[in-house]
Amino acid sequence: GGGPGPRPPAGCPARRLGPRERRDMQREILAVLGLPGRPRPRAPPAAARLPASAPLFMLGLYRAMARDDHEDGGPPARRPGRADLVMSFVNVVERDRTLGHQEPHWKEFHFDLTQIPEGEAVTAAEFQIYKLASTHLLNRTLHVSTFEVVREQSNRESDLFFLDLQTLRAGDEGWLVLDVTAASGRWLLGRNKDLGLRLYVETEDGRSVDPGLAGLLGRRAPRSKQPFLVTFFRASPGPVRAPR
Amino acid sequence: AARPLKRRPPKKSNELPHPNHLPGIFDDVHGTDGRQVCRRHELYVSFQDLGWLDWVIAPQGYSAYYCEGECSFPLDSCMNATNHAILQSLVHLMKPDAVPKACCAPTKLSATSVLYYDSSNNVILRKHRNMVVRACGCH
Repeated sequence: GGGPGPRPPAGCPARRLGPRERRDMQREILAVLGLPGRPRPRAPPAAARLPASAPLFMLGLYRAMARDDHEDGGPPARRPGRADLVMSFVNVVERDRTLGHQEPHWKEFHFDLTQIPEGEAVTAAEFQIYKLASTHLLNRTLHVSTFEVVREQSNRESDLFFLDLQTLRAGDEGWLVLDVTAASGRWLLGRNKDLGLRLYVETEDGRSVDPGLAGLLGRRAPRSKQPFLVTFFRASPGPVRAPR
Repeated sequence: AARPLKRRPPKKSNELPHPNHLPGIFDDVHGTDGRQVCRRHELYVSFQDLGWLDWVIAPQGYSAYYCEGECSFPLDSCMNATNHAILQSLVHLMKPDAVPKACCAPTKLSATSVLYYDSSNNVILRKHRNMVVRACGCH
């Protein structure tokens, strides 16, 4: 459409906003955009350091969604097109039961879900973990199964809830995307509780394999290959703002 | 008697103006009384100017646009007017004091997406519907 920018109504000289008006305007735009008040990222913004896996992935989603916005009315891209809100969570705690411990071996990741906003319906959730080609297992077939740690028990194995099973080759390399949507039902009930995900790796004949030996990377991986969780929400009707 | 040759009716050009046809720089965008007809104007919301770029990853801002201009009879095709607006502008001519002109407002809105950090440095992508004016018209 082009054309001159917004002009002040005739007879009213253009004037700069005072600091207080500027703050009010910012607050108003934040409210309309549904953005939080300006959060103070703890560390210097990760964008300033080497880009981490989650922001890189989310930037790709952002571009897909922005394209979807412009091709208005076009068939929305599978995933981002339906979601109104996508949150990525960086892994908080990692626990391993690896070689040297009793079998079965596993790798466990915990995520802080307290930031999940009220009233959003989860349409999908994925756990992404990077896998290097394993040099220890030749090119055998591996089964990676994912469970939610529903409740930890002090005197016995934790209560687990099966989420996903993926089959791959020991020599495969790349991002492994595990579907953890089935766990999201519990999140909205107990958001104050971390989400625990546990991974087991087995060979075709059912022998337990240390996930690290199978090539699965955890927190000690380079920033651009650390595991993360992504959750897609379908926002309930826009937040109704109290009339000002 | 020889029947008169059937005259082929003149071909009516029946293509409707593109619903989102916005006047280009060569279209006459001024109504009869020289004031701008209803159309879309640039309005850029800059997150940079608002000082938010330390936590909004993308975009730096976005073109929201706004609608401004006259809805005076006859409502040209580029005004993308509703039938009601055409009727209202007619009645306005007859009773200007009793019935106002139709108003220039968005007829098509689309979404914009924002990528930002939350206070735990998680990365959030939020899609905001109805934030960008795609087309204006008289209502």
